[in-house]
Amino acid sequence: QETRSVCPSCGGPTLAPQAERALVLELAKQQILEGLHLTGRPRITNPPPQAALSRALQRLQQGSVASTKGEEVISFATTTDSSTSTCSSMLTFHLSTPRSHQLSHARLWLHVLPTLPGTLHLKIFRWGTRRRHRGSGTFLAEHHIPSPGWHALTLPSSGLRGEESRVLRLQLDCSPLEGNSTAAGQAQRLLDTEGNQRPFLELKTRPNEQGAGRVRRR
Amino acid sequence: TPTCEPETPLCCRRDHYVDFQDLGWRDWILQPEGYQLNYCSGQCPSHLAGSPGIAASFHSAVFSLLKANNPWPLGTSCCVPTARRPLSLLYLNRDGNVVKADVPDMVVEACGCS
Repeated sequence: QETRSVCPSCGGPTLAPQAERALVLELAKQQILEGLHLTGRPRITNPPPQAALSRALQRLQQGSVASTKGEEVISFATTTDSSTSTCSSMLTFHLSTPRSHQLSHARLWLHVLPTLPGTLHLKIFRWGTRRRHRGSGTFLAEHHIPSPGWHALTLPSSGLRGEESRVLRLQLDCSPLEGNSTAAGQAQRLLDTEGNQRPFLELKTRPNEQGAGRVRRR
Repeated sequence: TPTCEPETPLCCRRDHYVDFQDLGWRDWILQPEGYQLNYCSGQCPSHLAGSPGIAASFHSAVFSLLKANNPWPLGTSCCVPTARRPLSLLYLNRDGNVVKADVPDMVVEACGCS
């Protein structure tokens, strides 16, 4: 500590510049972790591929809304097992919505390959992860996809809430729209579920009202 | 609010830019690359007590004059933030998901005497 100059606030000796810098960096760490409600910096075990990440961010940039009180989350499908049919798949996502927040908006982004022969009829089911629910799917939504490329499919946020598990499994069941016989025989994959065009969930959460009310009263 | 100069004894805003690279956090904080960690520092003599920095108004000016002419100081006054703004962060959480969060009151923009 330098003795020649005095801290204008507390009258104590001021810190040497390096010591002040080290203190500021420590303060920054605390301030950011507190602001994000984290106890420590996250250890990233499986970061998404850079190309997939920047593509997803570009998509969301187009429709980005003004800053909200809540959070916006992009979650990439981690494992997908495409069943034998041309495009039915099981998508698995790892989500950890903080208890103080609830889901208010959900969209599943899918990239349909150019092999699409016509309009695709897609049904989306939520697959139970608990032992007693395993093997049973809860219907979430159905969509018609008329063209190849990226599509954002709205999901009912109520259907995605609830389970404590951090793993979310979505079963995609798709079939060419009736009357389109050519597609039935084709064996190409219609959905791009790996690589940089893998599916991702776009979620928006907002603070729980009752929680916020309690804070206000206190 | 004046930005603190080394010889500024009175209440001012001390600016520090923190680059997330210096914290070794660029691997999980995607955007922005850093942020302003400002804080308030300096003395608040009695005639400045209650002067809200840049938010000063005619009322507070008159109030300060009254106080300056009052021989009995009203107790101590501290140099505190009077205006702050949120900071938007884009980061990877423990599941490898990308999260955009707006952290309220993160950056001190103005200081004043309480």
